[in-house]
This record gives sequence, C-alpha cells and structure tokens, in this order.
Amino acid sequence: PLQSKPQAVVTFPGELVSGLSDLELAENYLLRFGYTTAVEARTGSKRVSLAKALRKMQKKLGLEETGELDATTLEAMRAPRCGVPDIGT
Amino acid sequence: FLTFEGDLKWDHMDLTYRVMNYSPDLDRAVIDDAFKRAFKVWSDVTPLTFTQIYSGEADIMIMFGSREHGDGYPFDGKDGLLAHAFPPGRGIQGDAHFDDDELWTLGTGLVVKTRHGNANGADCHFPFIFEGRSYSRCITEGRTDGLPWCATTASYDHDKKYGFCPSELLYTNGGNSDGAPCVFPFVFDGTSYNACTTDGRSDGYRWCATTSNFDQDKKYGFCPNRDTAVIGGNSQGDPCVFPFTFLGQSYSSCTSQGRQDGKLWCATTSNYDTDKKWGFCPDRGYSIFLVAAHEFGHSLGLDHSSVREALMYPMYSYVQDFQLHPDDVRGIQYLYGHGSGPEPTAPAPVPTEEPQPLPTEAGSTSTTEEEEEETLEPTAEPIPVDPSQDACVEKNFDAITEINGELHFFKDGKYWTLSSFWDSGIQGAFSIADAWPGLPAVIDAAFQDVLTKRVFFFSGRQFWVFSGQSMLGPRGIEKLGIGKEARRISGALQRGRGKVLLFSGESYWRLDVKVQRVDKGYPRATDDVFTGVPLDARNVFLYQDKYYFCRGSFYWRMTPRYQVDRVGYVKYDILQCP
Repeated sequence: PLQSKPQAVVTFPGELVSGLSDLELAENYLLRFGYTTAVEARTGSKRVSLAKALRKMQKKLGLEETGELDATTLEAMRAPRCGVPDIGT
Repeated sequence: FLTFEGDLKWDHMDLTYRVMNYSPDLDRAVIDDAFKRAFKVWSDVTPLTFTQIYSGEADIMIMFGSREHGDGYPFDGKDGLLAHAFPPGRGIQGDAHFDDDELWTLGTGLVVKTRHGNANGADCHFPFIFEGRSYSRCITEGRTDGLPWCATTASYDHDKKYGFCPSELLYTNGGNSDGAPCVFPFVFDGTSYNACTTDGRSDGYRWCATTSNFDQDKKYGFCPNRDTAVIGGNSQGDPCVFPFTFLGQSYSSCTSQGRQDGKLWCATTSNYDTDKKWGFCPDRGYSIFLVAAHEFGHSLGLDHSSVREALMYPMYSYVQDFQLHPDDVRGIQYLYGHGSGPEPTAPAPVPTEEPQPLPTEAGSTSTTEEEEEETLEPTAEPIPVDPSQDACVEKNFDAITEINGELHFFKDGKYWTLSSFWDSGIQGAFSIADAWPGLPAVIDAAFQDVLTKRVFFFSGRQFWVFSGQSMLGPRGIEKLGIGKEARRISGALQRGRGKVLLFSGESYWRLDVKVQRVDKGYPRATDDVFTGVPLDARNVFLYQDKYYFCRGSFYWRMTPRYQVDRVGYVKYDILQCP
C-alpha cells in the first residue's frame, strides 16, 4: 500500500551528500580525469571549453558525441570507476 | 588500448607483489586468491610472472585505504572511485590502492567464508533453514556463547553442515596478536570498551585489544566485518542492530525509508533518532578480482581503453565468466610480447601504400602436438581470377573474416579485402589459390587466431591451418573433437586467450586453439546465448569487437554483452557498395 504519509527524507550525518549541481559534477569530473585542465577551466569561454571537453570524454568512453551534458553522459559520470585519469599523466 | 606516455613498462619479467593490508570485508584467503587470479589474467598472455612476497619492498605494493590514504589522491567514500594504480617504476610506481569504503565481494554479494565447524571453510548458504525457520544472515540462535554461525547448505535441519562466521569474537586480522580474538571489555586510554572501535586511529579501521588492558599490554588486532556490517555512513564496519527505531517506527531489517535513492541502510545502535549512527546495508558489492585485474593492468603499463568491453575500460561492470578482451591482449603484448612467443615488439610498421593480400605472418611456436608441417605445392592449376570482378555483384559470400586487420570476403575461388584503416574501399578480386595454395575454391569459414596470427580455413568437414608460408592439412574436423552432426562450419568468433567459438547449424563449439581441441561441455545451442540472431546464419565473424551473423543480404550485429544493436545490409553497410 502507498505510504499513508509523504515519505520523510532525512539528511544522514557523515554522508557525502554531493550537493553539487550537474554542471559542477561535470566540471569536477572533466578536471579530475584529464579532459580539461585547471587553466582551461578558469580562462576561455566556459561554454565552448565545456562542450569541447564533453565531446572528448564522450569519444573516449564510447558515448554519443553530443558535446551536451545529456542524461547518458551524467549517468556515466556517476558510474563507479577507476581513479586513474583517462587523459594525461 | 593505450599505454602510458613513453610506453612505461617493467624492465624485468619476474615481478613481485606484496599485500600490505586486507579489507575487513572478505576473508584474507579470498582476497589472496582474487589477487592471484587477477595477476594470472596477464601472465596467461605474456612472459610475465608474479610472485607474492610477505616482507620488504615489492615491485607492486597493494593496499586498502579510504579517503586520503597517504598518496595525495584521496578516495571518495562509497561508490564513485573504486581504486587506482600507478604505472611501472620505482617507489610508489606500480602500486595499487583499493577504496575500503566500498563493499569488496566477488561481484554478486557478500562472500561469507566460515571457519571451524564441520564444513571445511565452505561459504555460508543464504538463506538456510534452522529449526524450521529461514535465515539470510549469520545467527547466534542455538548457541549460548554468542558466536555467529551459519549453515553451509540450504538446510541445517537436514544436512547438519555449519561453520562460524567472521566475527571479532572468533579472530582478528593483522595487528600483533597472531589472529587472537578480541577481549571485551578492554581498557584503552583509560576508557572501557565493549565493542570494536576506530578511536585512536585516523584510517577508520575498527580494532580491539586482545587482552583486557591495551594501555598495559599493547596487544591488539583489526576486527573482521560481520555479514551484517554496514558500509560507509558514519559507522563503517559496525554491524546493524535489529530492531532499531527510526522516526519513531521500529525496523527489523534494512530499509530505504528516509532516502530518495532507494539505497538500503540500517542503524548501528537500537535507536537512530537519538544516536544518529547508521550505514548502508551490504549490496552486490564490487568484484575485487575484476577491479584488481584492471588496476594491475595499470601497474604493468596499460592506460585506459576506449573499448567498452575491454578490461581496461575505466568504468566498472560485473561480468560472470570473465574473458580478457582482444584489445587488452593486444595492449599487454605490445609491451611484453606473447607467452612463449617472440620478444616484445614495437607496433607493426604502417603497411605499404597498396595493401597487398598477404598470406599470414609467421605464427609463434606452437605447443600443439601437430603433425609434421608441410608446405604444399599447389596441386591443380589455380583458376585464373579476373581482378576486375566486383564484390558488389555477389548476392552473398562463402565466408567473411578479418585477417591482419582487413575484412576478407571469400566466394568461389576469389576474395576481396576491405581495410578499416584505409578508406581505399574494396580491394580485389584476388585469387584464393595464389594467396593460400592448396585450399579448395569454396570455403565455408575462416578465422585468424589473435595470438599466433595463424589462419584456419574450413570447407565441409575438413580444415587447413596456414602459418606464414607453411600449411598444415587438410585434416578432418573430428580431430578437433567436432562430431558428425556438424556437416560444415559456418563461422567463428575469436574470444581472446586462445579460444574461438565455431558455429555449425544451430550449435557452437569452443575451440582451444593451442591444443586444437574443443572444450568439454560443447556443443551448446546458439540460441542459449546469442539470442535474436538467425540460427542458420551463412557467415559468423568478429569485426571491430562486435559479432556479425549474416543470412541472405542482411547482417545482425551483436555486442559482446549479447545485445543485437544493429541489423543492416552486408552490401551497403559493410561493403559500402553504392
């Protein structure tokens, strides 16, 4: 039977609640795994460099190269993986 | 595949490894065995050897840790990053680290290895029946000493097979007490403890004293995780407490209440509302074998691959009967060469401008008990082939396969090639007899063995093996162990590690190329695994890591995860005819 009352959502202490927005998650991911450098992330137009980095990541991971932060790409960014960067040392 | 900048690799083949510490999630023996199997994945296809040492500096030092664990590359709690490793070299180079905020299993849920009892260390069988009740976790029912135990078959009532579960009351890991169990209560830093604690440590591992006074005796050990141990949260490793109170309600099992992601959790005290102590309940976990095999690929010099089905692909995905992908094999052999084959080789030189139809390259020495190789002079005058004959007028082909990186289309004594590297379109027609003297004009199937580069041809119930200029055959396919039910072979799929699937009718066999015998347990029904493709395919071949089944003018393409992801025209899609 459906819950009689709306399900309470609790913030559990000690949980790494990633309060990151999708865009922040993506920027962190692209930086951490070598698809963009800290310099690029700071300078240049964000939009262009993000699309370029996304396309690089989508190509490397065999995803459709849209240059967009689409659902498939976000899902891939949340998937469990190896910590070694995909590009660079 | 990719190697690290400068093709970093070890300058010796006999490598050593050392496990610095163990995750409390699994019995130490299970972890040692998983690492041993993970190294074997790579030693099976190279001259590399791996020896475990238990002291001193090894080439590959392995450790478990969580968050910041001493190398400046912190892990991130449960899920997300699972592990990392460093390319070959001295010091931290070559080392592999595993995130111990993950639940390490063999990929399909908890592995609860028992000790003592009468089941010789067999794993728990969940669920099991005891005194008519069903249990899906270790219990203390039926005992007065509080030691958790389980049945190792579905029914204790029937089989009376049991063993004791991992518990700090039974033994500890590491430390300085040779595995002695905890003593409760014990005094530490003037405080009395009745359970394992992380106090006094910054790495989050739970420990206990193995005498009643640590301050005095300094004897301690690390607590193994119980089967009800939570993962992550703020109580990593502590066992769930059932029943527990949450938002005023009582819970006797894990729940997803209070969360939006559906993950199951439990409290590690009897009242979450007051104590706020909690963690995630065990799930399928991550296969320590699969993740270790990937990380050891890095330790040997492989970077991430773009091939989704390859072991060196960066994302984790569980596979049951693991097979090393040809992409991984090519990568590691690029660095270290074959098993018993020649020394490591640099990448093959770029082929000459006009890719000529090459007979196969010299294969490596083979250990099969092959009869004396013979180099046959062509028996009959080969049928002259008009090179202008167009592959696009053919309705279908006798056989299709990839040889030396080029797709070959065979028909009535002729063949054409199509290179995926060059966009030079279809080459040919060429004469089969010129390239492979001694072969009949009509062949049914062919494949090139990934490891040795030898090319196998099949026609009717006969087969030929070409290795460089030499040819062996014809021999009957019964020599491979294929019974009379197979009138002809229709195709082949290379599976990596010297195995090839041979298809005939609605069945397939798995051939061990090295010993040239099909494995036990075959044939199997094609439909059991390759669901959704034509069972009477005329051609079956592997191309760019996907499986192709052709019938009439169509092909069905299947991914290595056995999903048909495309159906199309052989002529227009593959041959790219106008």
